[in-house]
Amino acid sequence: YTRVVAIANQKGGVGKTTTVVNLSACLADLGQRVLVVDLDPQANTTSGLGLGRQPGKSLYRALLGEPIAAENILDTVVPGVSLIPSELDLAGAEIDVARADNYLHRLRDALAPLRATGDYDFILIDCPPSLGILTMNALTAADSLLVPIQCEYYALEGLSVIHRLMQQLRDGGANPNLALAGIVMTMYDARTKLGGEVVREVNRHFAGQIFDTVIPRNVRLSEAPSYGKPVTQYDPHSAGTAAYRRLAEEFLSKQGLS
Amino acid sequence: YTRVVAIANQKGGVGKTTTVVNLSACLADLGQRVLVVDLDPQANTTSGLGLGRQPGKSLYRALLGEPIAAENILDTVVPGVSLIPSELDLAGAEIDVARADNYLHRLRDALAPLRATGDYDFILIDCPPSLGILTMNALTAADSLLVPIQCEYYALEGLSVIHRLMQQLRDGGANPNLALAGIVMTMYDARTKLGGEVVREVNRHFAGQIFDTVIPRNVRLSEAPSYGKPVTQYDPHSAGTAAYRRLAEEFLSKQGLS
Ligand SMILES: Nc1ncnc2c1ncn2[C@@H]1O[C@H](COP(=O)(O)OP(=O)(O)OP(=O)(O)O)[C@@H](O)[C@H]1O
Ligand SMILES: Nc1ncnc2c1ncn2[C@@H]1O[C@H](COP(=O)(O)OP(=O)(O)OP(=O)(O)O)[C@@H](O)[C@H]1O
Ligand SMILES: [Mg+2]
Ligand SMILES: [Mg+2]
Repeated sequence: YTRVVAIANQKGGVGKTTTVVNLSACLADLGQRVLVVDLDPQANTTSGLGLGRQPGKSLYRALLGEPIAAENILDTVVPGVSLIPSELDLAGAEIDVARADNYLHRLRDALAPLRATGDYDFILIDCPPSLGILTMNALTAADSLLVPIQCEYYALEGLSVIHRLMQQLRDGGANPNLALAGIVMTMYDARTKLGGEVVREVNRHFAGQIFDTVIPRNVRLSEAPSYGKPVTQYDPHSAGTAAYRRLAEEFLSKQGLS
Repeated sequence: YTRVVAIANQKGGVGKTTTVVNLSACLADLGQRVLVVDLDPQANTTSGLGLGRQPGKSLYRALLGEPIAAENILDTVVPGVSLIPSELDLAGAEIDVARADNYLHRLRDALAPLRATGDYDFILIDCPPSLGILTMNALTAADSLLVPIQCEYYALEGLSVIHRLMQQLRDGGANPNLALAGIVMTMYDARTKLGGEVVREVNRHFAGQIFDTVIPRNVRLSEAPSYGKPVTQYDPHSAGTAAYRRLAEEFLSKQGLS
């Protein structure tokens, strides 16, 4: 039984890619078999997991109906984590998919055969910072949505949008069973009063839906991508590694799996 | 003679909005008449300049051909800075504009009458974190492009994309005179080696096109938006205010105006 989780937030730079790269690594270290789908044309998740540019290997053709070829599912620097990479041309898919029939279910249909194999416990999808066609496809293909939120004021403004969108997808029939896997607070800086204010404000609106694990601002998390490694490999003893390990355990227990 | 400058970078969270809000305030303090256009459906610039939600006042209808109404140009908390606000529905404009004729020149045509009045020295456009229809319209309407880059590894990967896009717009005829106003390094943290590495790397690829002024990471810059003020009003003596004042002076001198 494969669970598909979309990691999305239209606000930019909140830690979507950092969460996908490090959560997938920590889940694999806990024995879970993970497939990561990089749905962002920036392809940051692809490089964060140690892979260079992969021309022609993105989901572009799969979104237009071609089955995903086995050679487009790549090994990463993390044993237990496979990746469907992204590339710049994926941005062009938005226009092509928008004009196709059934444009919201393209990713769900492309991933269906991979779910059916039972090869993966989790499929994690990294989304671009927008609510365009690619992210809508991810939300329609997913069983649940994980929302990283930066502990900053501008990040607060986007929350109500995501909530409304989830309701629309559920009520409108595109994805009736879409659940919220949880909200994870990122880049928390205990030295500033802003961090605490944002956490309190999010708690007020989304009580019970926020992970207890808060990811601190930690320079090791921003250094690791330049070495093409998750933080668990770059600096196993960092605060960033400890936080993502705790998040993986809490995530599994919320999924009923620990 | 009005100069139109697009502030764009498809990488999220690099300081586009923070730069538009604070640069516009500092330019106004130097006597420039500034119109800010919020082209991001997140409407962060609208709230950063002290305005709440503005239903119906975004550029949505203007992008489909309706002239911009005078009452949609609002005063902000900064004397000398006016704003055309954004709202969530602007995201829907991407699909409508994509299907319209001449879809790249919609913003340029909408702003033409405002340029012609000579009421503004600068029109600054805040863009969403993507290279979709809205940002493409901004790059086609602009005389020049200002690119904020965070001093982080992932931010580096997107630079070549922006450069290639500029060339396509110039060579393809959509905007033959599009110039690069400059690259501004943001969120520089002198305590980490990553910051220095990224600045050196950007200098290697874009020598001579980077502003000498580097914007430091400064908590006052992230606190100011929760008060709906630019940092110049929130904390006039902060490092953030000093940096954006220097940037405004350097920007004017690069424009040949100081
Ligand atoms: N907890 C953290 N501490 C320090 N730096 C972080 C942390 N999380 C993320 N970063 C850094 O902040 C930047 C933004 O994070 P990231 O790229 O993961 O966000 P994103 O939401 O995926 O961005 P985009 O919207 O562009 O896809 C990156 O340079 C990343 O390395
Ligand atoms: N120099 C700085 N020091 C500290 N915080 C900053 C600085 N510049 C921006 N920030 C904060 O970092 C976050 C991202 O900045 P901002 O929202 O301006 O980026 P953006 O590129 O406009 O994001 P988006 O891609 O979502 O439009 C905001 O919360 C902002 O307050
Ligand atoms: Mg990302
Ligand atoms: Mg912004």
